[in-house]
Amino acid sequence: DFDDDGRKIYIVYMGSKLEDPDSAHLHHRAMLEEVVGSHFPPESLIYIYKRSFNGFAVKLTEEEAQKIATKEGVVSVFPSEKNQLH
Amino acid sequence: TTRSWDFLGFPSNVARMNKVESNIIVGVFDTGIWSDHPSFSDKGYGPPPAKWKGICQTAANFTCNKKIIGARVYRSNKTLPPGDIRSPIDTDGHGTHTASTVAGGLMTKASMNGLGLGTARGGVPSARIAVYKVCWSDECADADVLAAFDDAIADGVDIISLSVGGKLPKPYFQHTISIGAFHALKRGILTSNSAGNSGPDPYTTASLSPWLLSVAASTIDRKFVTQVQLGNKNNFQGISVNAFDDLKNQYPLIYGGDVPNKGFNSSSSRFCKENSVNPSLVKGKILVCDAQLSSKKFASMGSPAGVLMQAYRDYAVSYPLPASTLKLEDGSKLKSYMSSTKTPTATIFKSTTIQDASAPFVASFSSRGPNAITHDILKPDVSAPGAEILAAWPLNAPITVAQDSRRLLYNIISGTSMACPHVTAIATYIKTFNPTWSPAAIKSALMTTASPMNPSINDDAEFAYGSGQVNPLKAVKPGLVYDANESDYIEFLCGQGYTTAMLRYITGDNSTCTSSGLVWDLNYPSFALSVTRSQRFINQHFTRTLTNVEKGGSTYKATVSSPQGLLISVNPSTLSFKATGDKKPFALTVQGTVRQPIISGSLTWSDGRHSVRSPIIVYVRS
Repeated sequence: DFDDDGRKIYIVYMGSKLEDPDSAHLHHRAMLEEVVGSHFPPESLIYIYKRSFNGFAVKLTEEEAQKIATKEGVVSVFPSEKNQLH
Repeated sequence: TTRSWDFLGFPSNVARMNKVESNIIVGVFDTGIWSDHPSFSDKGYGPPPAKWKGICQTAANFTCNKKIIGARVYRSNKTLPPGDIRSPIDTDGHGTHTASTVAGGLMTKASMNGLGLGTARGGVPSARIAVYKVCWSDECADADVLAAFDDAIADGVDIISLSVGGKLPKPYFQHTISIGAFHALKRGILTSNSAGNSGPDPYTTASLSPWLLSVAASTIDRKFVTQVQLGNKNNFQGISVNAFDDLKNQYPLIYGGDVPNKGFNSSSSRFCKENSVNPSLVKGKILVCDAQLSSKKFASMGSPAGVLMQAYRDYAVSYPLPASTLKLEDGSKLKSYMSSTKTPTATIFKSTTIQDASAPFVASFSSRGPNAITHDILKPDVSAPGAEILAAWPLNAPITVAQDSRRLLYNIISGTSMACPHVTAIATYIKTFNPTWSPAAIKSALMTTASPMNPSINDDAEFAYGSGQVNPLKAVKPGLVYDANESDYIEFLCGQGYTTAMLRYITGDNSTCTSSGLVWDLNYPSFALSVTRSQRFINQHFTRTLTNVEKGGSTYKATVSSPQGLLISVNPSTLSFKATGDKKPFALTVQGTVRQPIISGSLTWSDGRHSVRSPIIVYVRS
C-alpha cells in the first residue's frame, strides 16, 4: 500500500461537519502544509469529507500521520485499510 | 429469496404502506449494480422522492432509472484492477445480489438454471435504490467507504446496507463503518452491517459499535443437495449447488493422490492443492480430492468431468464444474469402492432440494462475538437468512469464477452479506409504518421481536445469533422499544475513555462527560456481562428505559428466564404505560456464581399482546 516515496493513504477524521463546509479544504490544506510543508502535492489529497462530517483522506508517511494526530481538532488518524465483501 | 422471505414468515402479500415505501431510499454500498436486471425495472415508479439530493454518475452501459435513482463510484487507489470498470455497473455480482434482496421487484419463475425456482423478491420491493460503489475486485478501501457515507448521508438516503467489513476489531473512531454510521444515526439513518465471514472462532466479528445493526447469517429450511451415483449403483448425497444438468454417463473416477503433477507428490495432490494434480491425467474423469476446495482452485485442474470433495459442510457452494462435497464417511466408502474395482466410475446429478428441519441455525462461516472492543455490548445483534440465497445476478459477470462461462440472471450464494440486506429490508419495512422512529428504535424492534434460536445446535449461543432470527411481522409492532439517541451514545463513549474534547469534535456541540457512562446503562436491547476467569461471583445492575410505541396505554409484566446459578431480578417488574411515547425506567440485577463459559437467560416484557424479549448473557472473558 506504500507509494515509492513511503507514503500511503491515511484517513484524518475530525468529527462533525464544519458550519461552513466549503471552507473545509482551506483548514485541511493549512494543516497539511504545516505538517508536510508547502511543497505538499495537491494530488496527494484523495478525499475531502465535508458534506456530512469533517475529515480527509491523504497520502502521508507514518511520521506525518503521527504529527497530524496531535493537531487540534483531529479525532483520529488511521491508515485506509482493505475491507472485504462478506 | 425464493424461500428466505417465506421462511421468515414474510409473504409477498403482506400489508404494505406502498406510497411510503416508494418514497424510501436505500443506500447500498457494494460492488455497484447491474441496472439492466429485470429486478430493477422502474415500471410504475414516479420521479425520485423530493428529498433526494444525490446524483447518477452515468457511464458506458450504465444509466439510472426511477428505481435506481442514484449511483456514485469511489476509488482512492489510482490503478484499477484488470476487468474492473470505473462505472457504477456491477461486474462482480455481489452488489446486484444484495440490492435485489433489499429492494428488487417481484420476479416470478426465478431460478438458477432451474434450482431454487420461485418468486425472487426484495423485502421492500417498492423502495428506491441509491448505489455507492465502494468495492472492486481487489478491495473495498476505508477511504472509499467513508467517502460513500459522507455522500449518502447528505444525498438523503433513509437507510444504509453495508455487506462489507474488515477482519480486525478497531476502536470506534478508527473504524470507518462506525464513524460513518455514527454520523448517519445523527441524521436518523440506520446502518445495517454484515457481521463477517470469519466464524466460527470467537471474537471474529468486527462490526461492533452499538449504533450499528450487526447481522449474523443463518440457514433456511431449503437445503441444496447433490446426488452422486457410483458404478456399483451406490448413491451418496453430497452438498453443493450444482446447476449443471445431470452428467449423462458414468465417468472414470481418479484419485488426486494417484495423479501428482510434476514437482508435487501424493501428499499434496490428494488434497488437489493448486497445480498439484496432473491436468492431462484427470481430463474427462471425475477427480476425487481429500479436501474441500474453493472455485478458484479448480482453474489449475484442467478439465475433469467433475470433482468430488470431502468435508463437513453446513452450506452449499457452486463450482465451475459439476461437483459435490461428500461427508467424510461417504468419502471413505467412495475410496473403498475405488480400490475394489479396476474401473471405478461415478456420475454427478444436478442438485435438488431437501427440507432441513434443523433450520435456522447460524452458519459456520458467520463471525462470532464476543465484542472485542466493548466486552459488555453483545454482538452480533440479530440473525437472518444468509445461506444458499438465490437473488439477482448480472449477465456480465460469471456466477463462480472468471473461467466459468455460464451467464445467468440469478445466483445462489452464501455469506453474512446475504443476511445483511434481509435485515436492511425489514428495518425499512418497519420505517414505512413508523416513519418517525429513530435508528435505535428500529434496531430495538428487530432485536426484541426476534425468534429465539436453539443453543443446542449453536454452541456459541448469543455470540452466534445475537437476539435470534428476525421476525418481520412482529418487528413492525414491537409494543415497546429501547430507544437511544446521539447523546446516549456520547454518554456511553464517555465511559469508554473518550474525552470531552474529542466528543465535542464528534458532536459539534458542547457535550460534556458529566457521568461515568457505564456500559450497563446504555439503553441497549440486550444485556451482556463479561467476567474474568478469577471473578466468579457477580452482582451487576443494568438500567434501561422502555418507550411505549403502541397507541393507548398498556401494562407490561416482566418474566425472567434465569439460568442455573444466577438470580436475575427486575425492579419494578410491572410497568404501566398511559400513552404513546410514555417512557418507564427499570433496573435489572444479575447475581450469582459463574460456573460455565457462557450462561444465557432472557428478560421478556409482555402485555398479553406484545412480547419484548432481550437476551441476557454472562460469559467468561478470554
